[in-house]
Amino acid sequence: PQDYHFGLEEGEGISELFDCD
Amino acid sequence: LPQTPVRAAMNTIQQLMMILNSASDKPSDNLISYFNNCTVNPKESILARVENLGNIFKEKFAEAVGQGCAEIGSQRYMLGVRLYYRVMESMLKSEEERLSVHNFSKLLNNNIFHTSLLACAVEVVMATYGRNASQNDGINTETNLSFPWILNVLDLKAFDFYKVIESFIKAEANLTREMIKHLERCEHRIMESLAWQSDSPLFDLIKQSKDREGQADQPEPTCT
Repeated sequence: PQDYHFGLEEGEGISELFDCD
Repeated sequence: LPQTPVRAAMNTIQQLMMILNSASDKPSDNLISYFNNCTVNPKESILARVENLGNIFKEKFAEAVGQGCAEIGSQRYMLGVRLYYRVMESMLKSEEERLSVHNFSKLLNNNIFHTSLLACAVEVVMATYGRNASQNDGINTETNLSFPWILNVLDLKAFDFYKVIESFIKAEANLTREMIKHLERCEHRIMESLAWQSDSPLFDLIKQSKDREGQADQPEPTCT
């Protein structure tokens, strides 16, 4: 979706966000 | 045909129904294989949580809208569960490619992750149906079931809900523009106010990062 502002950086995903990497 | 607000809402509902009609109320074979790859198989806890939260949701929905609409609440919740399993599978596929990992035991046994993902899926369904009052199946439009109602129902911190939104949008390619805009508005509302409530996990995160940086700074108390 072109008008959504993605903010996650390279190497950041759902696993890192929930401290499960 | 010219796009009108009603037509836009109808498109959103139809698009959601197209996505979810073929989806299952239960985890797919792919999901089951991810569960089996885990050090601790999360399948039973996932199924139990979906059922428990479903009972809570239906009760709160009926309280808010009226006992006569309990069945509607049940249908909405089940659409949310279908979307939850569908997005979970897509997320795991992309994480598998990104991290070259096959064992998602920590993530799939993380209660907050599942509650946030399920809340986001149910919020998408609620926002889709809530968008057009005439499509509310006779629900009294005075009842405000819009965000952040779902956070209170599922007893979820706004910041934990926030953490799942971007990955949710990335994982579900068929979300309509209206739906993405709605989730983005949720993000803004969380970051502008909800995440700064005194019991927010955001403060723990700030403290941890400051501790990491060796600054033993105390988070400022929230202004009342």
